[in-house]
Amino acid sequence: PGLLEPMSTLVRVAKSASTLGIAIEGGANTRQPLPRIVTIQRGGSAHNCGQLKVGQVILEVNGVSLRGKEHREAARLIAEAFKTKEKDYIDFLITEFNVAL
Amino acid sequence: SPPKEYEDEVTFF
Repeated sequence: PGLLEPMSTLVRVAKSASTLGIAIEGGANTRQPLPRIVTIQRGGSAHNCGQLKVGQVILEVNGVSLRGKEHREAARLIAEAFKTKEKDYIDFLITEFNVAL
Repeated sequence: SPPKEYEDEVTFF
């Protein structure tokens, strides 16, 4: 279902800097049920990628859905995706629309 | 339901 979601976009962020350089808010059981990007730091991998923007909602990380995951669980998934040496990128499935999908 | 403590939690990466 993730890839069939209307208006969703797969963004591959290369680990081009020592930090990912984003901040997220929200998660299951909050007003923002899926994590939303609230900051993109200059010089971070996400900023270098050029395709992530403040306000986008993250649906999946490396193919793992964030639906039903609370903030800390979603944050842990993103942190681990950046830390792992198995991949030199992170795939984010994002949508521009701030809706509870 | 009442708002949870972590409602507005923000994490930086």
